[in-house]
Amino acid sequence: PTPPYLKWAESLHSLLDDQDGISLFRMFLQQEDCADLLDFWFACSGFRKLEPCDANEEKRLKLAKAIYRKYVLAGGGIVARQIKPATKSFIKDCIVRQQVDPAMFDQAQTEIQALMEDNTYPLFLKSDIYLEYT
Amino acid sequence: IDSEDDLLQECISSAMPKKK
Repeated sequence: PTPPYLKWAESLHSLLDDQDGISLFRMFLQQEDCADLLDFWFACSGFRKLEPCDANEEKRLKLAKAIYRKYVLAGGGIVARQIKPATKSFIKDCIVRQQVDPAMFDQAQTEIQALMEDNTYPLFLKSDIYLEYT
Repeated sequence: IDSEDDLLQECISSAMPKKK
Protein backbone atom coordinates (compact mmCIF):
# COMPACT_ATOMS: atom_id res chain seq x y z
CA PRO A 1 0.00 0.00 0.00
CA THR A 2 1.02 3.61 -0.59
CA PRO A 3 2.68 5.02 2.54
CA PRO A 4 0.64 7.88 4.06
CA TYR A 5 3.39 10.46 3.54
CA LEU A 6 3.26 9.90 -0.22
CA LYS A 7 -0.49 10.43 -0.20
CA TRP A 8 0.08 13.73 1.62
CA ALA A 9 1.91 14.98 -1.48
CA GLU A 10 -1.10 14.31 -3.73
CA SER A 11 -3.24 17.21 -2.52
CA LEU A 12 -3.86 19.46 0.44
CA HIS A 13 -7.03 17.49 1.15
CA SER A 14 -5.14 14.19 1.34
CA LEU A 15 -2.82 15.82 3.85
CA LEU A 16 -5.67 17.28 5.92
CA ASP A 17 -7.44 13.94 5.91
CA ASP A 18 -4.72 12.26 7.94
CA GLN A 19 -3.99 12.91 11.61
CA ASP A 20 -0.23 12.43 11.29
CA GLY A 21 -0.19 14.61 8.19
CA ILE A 22 -2.00 17.36 10.06
CA SER A 23 0.44 17.14 12.99
CA LEU A 24 3.45 17.42 10.72
CA PHE A 25 1.93 20.25 8.68
CA ARG A 26 1.10 22.06 11.93
CA MET A 27 4.73 21.73 13.08
CA PHE A 28 5.82 23.29 9.81
CA LEU A 29 3.27 26.11 10.04
CA GLN A 30 4.27 26.82 13.64
CA GLN A 31 7.84 27.23 12.45
CA GLU A 32 6.59 29.71 9.86
CA ASP A 33 4.42 31.40 12.47
CA CYS A 34 1.17 30.75 10.64
CA ALA A 35 -0.47 27.76 12.37
CA ASP A 36 -3.59 29.93 12.69
CA LEU A 37 -4.29 29.24 9.00
CA LEU A 38 -4.80 25.57 9.79
CA ASP A 39 -6.78 26.15 12.99
CA PHE A 40 -9.04 28.60 11.20
CA TRP A 41 -9.60 26.16 8.34
CA PHE A 42 -10.69 23.42 10.76
CA ALA A 43 -12.75 25.85 12.84
CA CYS A 44 -14.72 26.76 9.68
CA SER A 45 -15.32 23.07 8.91
CA GLY A 46 -16.37 22.37 12.51
CA PHE A 47 -18.73 25.35 12.51
CA ARG A 48 -20.40 24.17 9.31
CA LYS A 49 -21.02 20.76 10.91
CA LEU A 50 -23.06 22.28 13.74
CA GLU A 51 -26.66 21.80 12.70
CA PRO A 52 -28.84 24.88 13.18
CA CYS A 53 -31.54 23.99 15.69
CA ASP A 54 -33.14 25.72 18.66
CA ALA A 55 -31.06 23.72 21.12
CA ASN A 56 -27.72 25.01 19.90
CA GLU A 57 -28.53 28.48 18.57
CA GLU A 58 -26.75 30.12 21.51
CA LYS A 59 -23.73 27.88 21.09
CA ARG A 60 -23.52 28.64 17.36
CA LEU A 61 -23.68 32.37 17.92
CA LYS A 62 -21.05 32.17 20.65
CA LEU A 63 -18.82 30.07 18.43
CA ALA A 64 -19.26 32.37 15.43
CA LYS A 65 -18.24 35.31 17.63
CA ALA A 66 -15.26 33.37 18.98
CA ILE A 67 -14.03 32.52 15.47
CA TYR A 68 -14.60 36.10 14.36
CA ARG A 69 -12.77 37.61 17.33
CA LYS A 70 -9.84 35.23 17.25
CA TYR A 71 -9.14 35.05 13.52
CA VAL A 72 -11.09 37.54 11.43
CA LEU A 73 -11.10 40.75 13.44
CA ALA A 74 -8.24 43.02 12.47
CA GLY A 75 -5.62 42.31 15.09
CA GLY A 76 -2.68 41.72 12.84
CA GLY A 77 -3.19 37.95 12.70
CA ILE A 78 -2.24 36.07 9.56
CA VAL A 79 -5.82 34.97 8.85
CA ALA A 80 -7.19 38.51 9.23
CA ARG A 81 -4.51 39.79 6.86
CA GLN A 82 -5.38 37.25 4.18
CA ILE A 83 -9.17 37.46 4.14
CA LYS A 84 -10.65 39.98 1.72
CA PRO A 85 -12.29 43.08 3.24
CA ALA A 86 -15.64 42.21 1.64
CA THR A 87 -15.53 38.74 3.17
CA LYS A 88 -14.77 40.19 6.60
CA SER A 89 -17.69 42.64 6.30
CA PHE A 90 -20.01 39.81 5.33
CA ILE A 91 -19.05 37.78 8.42
CA LYS A 92 -19.34 40.84 10.66
CA ASP A 93 -22.83 41.55 9.27
CA CYS A 94 -23.97 37.99 9.98
CA ILE A 95 -22.83 38.34 13.58
CA VAL A 96 -24.27 41.82 14.12
CA ARG A 97 -27.62 40.68 12.72
CA GLN A 98 -27.29 37.43 14.70
CA GLN A 99 -27.92 35.47 11.53
CA VAL A 100 -25.40 32.70 11.90
CA ASP A 101 -25.66 30.58 8.80
CA PRO A 102 -23.69 27.31 8.63
CA ALA A 103 -22.05 28.62 5.45
CA MET A 104 -21.10 32.07 6.79
CA PHE A 105 -17.38 31.22 6.97
CA ASP A 106 -17.26 29.30 3.67
CA GLN A 107 -15.88 32.15 1.57
CA ALA A 108 -13.23 32.98 4.17
CA GLN A 109 -12.28 29.31 4.40
CA THR A 110 -11.96 29.15 0.61
CA GLU A 111 -9.64 32.15 0.63
CA ILE A 112 -7.43 30.67 3.34
CA GLN A 113 -7.46 27.29 1.61
CA ALA A 114 -6.31 28.91 -1.64
CA LEU A 115 -3.46 30.53 0.24
CA MET A 116 -2.42 27.19 1.71
CA GLU A 117 -2.68 25.45 -1.68
CA ASP A 118 -0.65 28.12 -3.47
CA ASN A 119 1.85 28.86 -0.76
CA THR A 120 2.30 26.98 2.51
CA TYR A 121 1.40 23.49 1.20
CA PRO A 122 3.99 23.46 -1.65
CA LEU A 123 6.55 24.93 0.76
CA PHE A 124 5.73 22.19 3.25
CA LEU A 125 6.38 19.49 0.63
CA LYS A 126 9.84 20.96 0.09
CA SER A 127 10.54 21.55 3.78
CA ASP A 128 13.13 19.78 5.90
CA ILE A 129 10.34 18.69 8.25
CA TYR A 130 8.58 16.76 5.48
CA LEU A 131 11.72 15.47 3.78
CA GLU A 132 13.17 14.20 7.05
CA TYR A 133 9.89 12.47 7.81
CA THR A 134 9.91 10.68 4.48
CA ILE B 1 -12.58 33.95 27.60
CA ASP B 2 -11.56 30.46 28.71
CA SER B 3 -14.89 28.98 27.77
CA GLU B 4 -14.69 30.71 24.38
CA ASP B 5 -11.31 29.10 23.80
CA ASP B 6 -12.70 25.74 24.89
CA LEU B 7 -15.57 26.13 22.46
CA LEU B 8 -13.16 26.94 19.63
CA GLN B 9 -10.93 24.02 20.51
CA GLU B 10 -13.90 21.67 20.59
CA CYS B 11 -15.01 22.99 17.20
CA ILE B 12 -11.55 22.52 15.66
CA SER B 13 -11.29 18.97 17.06
CA SER B 14 -14.74 18.05 15.75
CA ALA B 15 -13.56 18.77 12.21
CA MET B 16 -10.37 16.69 12.45
CA PRO B 17 -10.31 13.22 10.87
CA LYS B 18 -10.72 10.34 13.27
CA LYS B 19 -7.84 7.95 13.94
CA LYS B 20 -7.68 5.30 11.22
